Amino acid sequence: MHLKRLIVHGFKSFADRTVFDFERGGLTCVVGPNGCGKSNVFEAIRWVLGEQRPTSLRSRELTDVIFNGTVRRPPMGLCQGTIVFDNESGTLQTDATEVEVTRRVFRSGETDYLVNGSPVRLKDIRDLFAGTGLGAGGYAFMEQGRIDQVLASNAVERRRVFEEAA
Amino acid sequence: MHLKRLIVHGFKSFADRTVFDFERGGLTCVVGPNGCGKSNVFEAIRWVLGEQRPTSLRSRELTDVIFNGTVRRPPMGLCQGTIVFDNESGTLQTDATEVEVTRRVFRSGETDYLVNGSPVRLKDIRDLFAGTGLGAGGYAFMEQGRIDQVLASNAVERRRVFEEAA
Amino acid sequence: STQMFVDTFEAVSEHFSSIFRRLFGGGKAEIFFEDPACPLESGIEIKARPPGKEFRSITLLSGGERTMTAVALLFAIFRAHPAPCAFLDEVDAALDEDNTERFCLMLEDFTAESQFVVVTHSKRTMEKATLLYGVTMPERGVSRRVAVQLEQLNAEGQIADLASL
Amino acid sequence: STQMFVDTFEAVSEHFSSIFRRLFGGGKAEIFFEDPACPLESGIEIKARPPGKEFRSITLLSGGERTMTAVALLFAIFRAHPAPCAFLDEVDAALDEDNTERFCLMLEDFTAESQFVVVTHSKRTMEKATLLYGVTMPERGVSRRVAVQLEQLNAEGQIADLASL
Ligand SMILES: Nc1ncnc2c1ncn2[C@@H]1O[C@H](COP(=O)(O)OP(=O)(O)OP(=O)(O)O)[C@@H](O)[C@H]1O
Ligand SMILES: Nc1ncnc2c1ncn2[C@@H]1O[C@H](COP(=O)(O)OP(=O)(O)OP(=O)(O)O)[C@@H](O)[C@H]1O
Ligand SMILES: [Mg+2]
Ligand SMILES: [Mg+2]
Repeated sequence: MHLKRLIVHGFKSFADRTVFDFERGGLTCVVGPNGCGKSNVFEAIRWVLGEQRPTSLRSRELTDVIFNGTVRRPPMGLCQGTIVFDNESGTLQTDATEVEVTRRVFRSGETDYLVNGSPVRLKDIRDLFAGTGLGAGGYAFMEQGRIDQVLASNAVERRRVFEEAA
Repeated sequence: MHLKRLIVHGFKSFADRTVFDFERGGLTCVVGPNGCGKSNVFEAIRWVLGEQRPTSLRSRELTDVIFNGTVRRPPMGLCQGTIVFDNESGTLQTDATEVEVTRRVFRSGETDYLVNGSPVRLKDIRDLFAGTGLGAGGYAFMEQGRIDQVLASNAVERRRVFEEAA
Repeated sequence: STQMFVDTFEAVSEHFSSIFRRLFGGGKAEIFFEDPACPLESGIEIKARPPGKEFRSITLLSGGERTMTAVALLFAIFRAHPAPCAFLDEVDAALDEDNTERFCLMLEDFTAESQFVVVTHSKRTMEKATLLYGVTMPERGVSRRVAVQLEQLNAEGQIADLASL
Repeated sequence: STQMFVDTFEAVSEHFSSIFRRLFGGGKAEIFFEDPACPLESGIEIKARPPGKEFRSITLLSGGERTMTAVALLFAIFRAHPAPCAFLDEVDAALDEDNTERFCLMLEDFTAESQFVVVTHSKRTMEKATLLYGVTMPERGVSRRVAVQLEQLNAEGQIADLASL
């Protein structure tokens, strides 16, 4: 299975609806100056896939990810992200050959999830991606500055890193 | 006052006696491939100036800094470092216009310090550099990967960083 | 399930040793249980020596050597247990040019089995991309995605003419 | 002595705000006591907003923005309380080319008051050096110092012909 598309609207610095199309296979590089939103893109993906810890999104509260304005634009009230996967290979725990996952959060803190248009719970998202390494905190994500922690300084901590992967 | 010269012999990867001459003022850049010894040079300086915590030297014991051999060379029994300062400005707490600090450590763990040829204690080294930012853990040293900790994540920790400086 | 964990660990351990050798162009590294008798509780030990150097604590490795060793372990996990897509944010930050090159060549191999999306500031890594996205802020504080051609990047890997995008 | 601490803090705080503006080409930043009534025990708060952006927690800053903010604070301390010499190991690792350039220009200014020794992989930083030392390992595992001319470095800041040194 592979990632087909990411759509973010209102997630952190992505005030405008922005689409990223991905190709099957291959290496996609995301480039650009400091502070322009590259890491935000990765955080959006983790957030849609169920990341619940604000600190893992460099935030204090989950609503911190909603675009909160610039000198020229007011804050937004809603943040939405959608990821589309090709599931021909049946890797994801569902019969659908294309899987579209959407997450929204409002200023109130209310958050909801949809899979192919149907409302689901966070637990369903987690079950869907179990074993793929793609869930929140999964080994498929290596955040900026964290590569060093793979060699965690003590043997017990290292084990924890390992267990998440295996 | 300024740094004039550094001599290392047997410190980590510097098996051969190596001299670095520094110019008064200006910017000196140290460059080279990964793993070749650049950070070791900075650690040698901190070590001569009294760094006592092995973890601050990426080590487990203080004797880990003694060159411990390669496939072609045997380990050494002694590690020695010397730093020469120009003290015309009288910044260092001494009448001497040139100050040469030497530190040695043996495989036994025995370590000694000399200032201008005379044996001194670690305490004397610390008094000599007090207030210059150059003592062990001083703000004049920014170790690799540690710039982020200047913005320590909580206000109390940040204060500790600050107090060391002020 | 203990057996599954031990089997996965064995596979990762094997891949780690060979990927390390490939990334470093030699040397030797291994991971193993501190206490092989109790795999479920035991801590995990790592030994690594770059080519020509002696075995010593991995704390003594340089910044770039640590990154290469960590990447070897991460990719060993990918090989034992492939993820359909993987996201790496500036893992090459501490690498010099030669190490970046070896890292990229290995990344290219792994893209045969999985999709990789990588954030980087390194021109050399960008040159290996099959697809390049730029993220910029023409309006301050608001991100915008742009498709980028390799020719639009200057010698330092920066988008040379942002206004044209 | 409390007074001395408060005075130093005031000085650092003032320098921090102006150095930040200089490094970012705008924006605003300040450090202050959480509890100004008890300076000796109070924690220290940092607020920073890059140009065009709103104030938000500094945890939300990007990698490069965090480095620039940390460098502004470090250099504010240097300005309030100069050290005769300072040693920076790869502080520019997370910076793009424009930020590296601004960082280097400021470093140049500070070298008027203090000696700076800087480890770097960035060609742009190397170009500002008044003295360049290379550290290499022609014999594996044994470091050797070489004096380097800027012309000997290739486009990526690597010593182009190690064998000639
Ligand atoms: N809720 C929000 N609303 C608007 N902007 C936000 C929000 N949260 C974070 N930001 C902005 O996003 C920017 C960080 O973006 P990001 O971390 O993606 O940068 P980057 O491209 O990865 O840069 P670097 O190369 O330095 O790592 C910060 O400047 C921050 O102010
Ligand atoms: N006691 C020792 N004897 C011999 N070699 C040692 C000793 N301690 C450390 N080393 C070696 O020094 C090397 C690390 O050097 P250093 O950290 O200075 O590299 P660096 O030039 O800063 O590289 P990078 O650019 O990756 O940060 C390691 O390969 C390590 O094996
Ligand atoms: Mg980033
Ligand atoms: Mg280093």
